[in-house]
Amino acid sequence: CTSLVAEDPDGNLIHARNLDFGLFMGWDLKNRSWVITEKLKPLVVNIEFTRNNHTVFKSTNFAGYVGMLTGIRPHMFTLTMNERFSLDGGYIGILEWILGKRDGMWMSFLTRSVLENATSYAEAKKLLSDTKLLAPAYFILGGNQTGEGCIITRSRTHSINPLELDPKKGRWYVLETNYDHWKEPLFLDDRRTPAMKCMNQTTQTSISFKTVYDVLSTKPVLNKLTTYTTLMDVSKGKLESFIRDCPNPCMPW
Amino acid sequence: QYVPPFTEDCQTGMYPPSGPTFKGAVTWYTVDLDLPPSERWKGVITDKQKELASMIQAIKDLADAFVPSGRLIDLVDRDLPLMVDTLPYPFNEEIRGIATASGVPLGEVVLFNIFYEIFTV
Repeated sequence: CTSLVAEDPDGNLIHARNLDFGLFMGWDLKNRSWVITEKLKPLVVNIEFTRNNHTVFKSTNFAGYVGMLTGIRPHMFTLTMNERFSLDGGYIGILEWILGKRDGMWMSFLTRSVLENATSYAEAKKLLSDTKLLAPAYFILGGNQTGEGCIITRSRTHSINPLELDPKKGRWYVLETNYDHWKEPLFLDDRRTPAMKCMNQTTQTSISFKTVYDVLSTKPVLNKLTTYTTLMDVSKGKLESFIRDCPNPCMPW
Repeated sequence: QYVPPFTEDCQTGMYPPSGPTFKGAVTWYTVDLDLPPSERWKGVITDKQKELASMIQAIKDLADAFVPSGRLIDLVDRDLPLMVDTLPYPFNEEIRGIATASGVPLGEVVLFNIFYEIFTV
């Protein structure tokens, strides 16, 4: 996955993501594609969650999955999550759960609760940083004011080294793939460098749905695991999603 | 660009989406949070029932490839339903409603919904 939050010179925030999933879950030699990734694409849906006939939040989901991986609370905040790999992983959380120690939260139920109940960037950030989890994760959160954008790197119990937007110091976007931002990504799977190269080439003055979609359409940021691309504009309350394909030659991940 | 990782020059002009990297638009649905949790996803699942069953079947085929005896699937179908009541409300009820609306066994819908934690294994 690749998630990013970018701020244009007027302080508008754009949050976008590629959702990549299905690694090592069956390779279709004939079509040179991942079996599960191709099965997930027809399940991609956009959902408007309402209460008293008012929109509470919007999301891009896989039908049948009640948790949230990509969502917008219009005019308040935007949220995506990327997978984080750690030895202190989900299997420990699941084991604890089965043994009856149930003080942690399932990742996607937390993101769903945040989108459904939080009413500000600050509140969302606190919940995503402090709630104990069953598995590690990256939460990428965008707000509705200048400078409100961050990457929350989560272990099961802590938030580690949060990275914030800081336009005054030149950090007008934050970008997360699936590696801790303070470490080099695995050289076999470096999608961060090409994505940042294209963001820097775009420059802040040209940031828009259009140019961010271009970045997320550049290989290997676009790869054989990419199921959908979502673009979100918090001030307009807008969410757009598109199902993707990666024509050969294309990286398997 | 023709050797791994096939890094391209930065793309331009890709939006509005079209061409070989665009596989299709995404349909919008409404989920009414005023409905009982078990009713909320009926509209979505009625439309996507076939695709959901096909995706679950692909995961089962994968599981059978790892454990040909089929015991992994038995474990999912027999034991995971016991887990539903330990999941937080309203998600447990929503999952139950999805299993009813889709006809997919409850344990397999639970597996789909906790896949993130399982997959980190």
